[in-house]
Amino acid sequence: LPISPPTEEDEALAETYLKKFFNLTEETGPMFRRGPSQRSRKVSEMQRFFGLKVTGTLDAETVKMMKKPRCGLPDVQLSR
Amino acid sequence: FTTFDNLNKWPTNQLTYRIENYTPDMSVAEVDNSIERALQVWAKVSPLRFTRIYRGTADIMISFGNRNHGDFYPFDGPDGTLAHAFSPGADIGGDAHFDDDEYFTFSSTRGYNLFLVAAHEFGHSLGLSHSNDPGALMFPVYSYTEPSTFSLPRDDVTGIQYIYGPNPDV
Repeated sequence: LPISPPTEEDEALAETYLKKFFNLTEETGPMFRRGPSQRSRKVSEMQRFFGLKVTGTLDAETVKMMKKPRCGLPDVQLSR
Repeated sequence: FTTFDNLNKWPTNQLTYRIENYTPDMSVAEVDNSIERALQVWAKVSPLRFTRIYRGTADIMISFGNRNHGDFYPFDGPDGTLAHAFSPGADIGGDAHFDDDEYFTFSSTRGYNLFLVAAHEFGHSLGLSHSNDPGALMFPVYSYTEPSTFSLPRDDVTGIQYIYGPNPDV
């Protein structure tokens, strides 16, 4: 199947989502268009948490998960 | 399951709660019932006991609000974030806030079931953070389960008993 790149709307959603739930702190630069970054590491972290395929990129399954209704507390800063 | 850092927990098993306001989506009786049942989910498997108060400050203050609602964590309108709650502690600690831009329901599959959302939030109020077990109540994503047959998943039981121990009455 053809793979669609994330839309600007998806990228904005991802930035907000990762900041809110996965402690993304990086502020500058277009998302996911540079080399390995804190953002791609945070995408990977999110994908691991939710049991998704860990790609570090904003694939369709990851965006779909980000759009699901959820609790407002972060998923990181946790300890077992 | 996961807990908050430093195993943040209540120093007592006798906790109070207060419903500060109501959503227009449901009757007062339905909200009361949903909240009570959501707390009992945790009481059934732990030594925690909950007493409702009608004035003053309770350990767990429960309110409905939207957008900026008095803390530093504004809600985001319909869908997205449904609610949030604070880990055990003084003042805002333990409090649970529900986004009133959502449509909360008592028994309908339409909208978001308040009992299910509240049960999850009260897990935070008691010291549990998010679980990465997709079957757990403390999984961060909303998932509808028939409320009348709800049973607290094993991961959540293990988590709350890790913090407070088992229900001594069972």
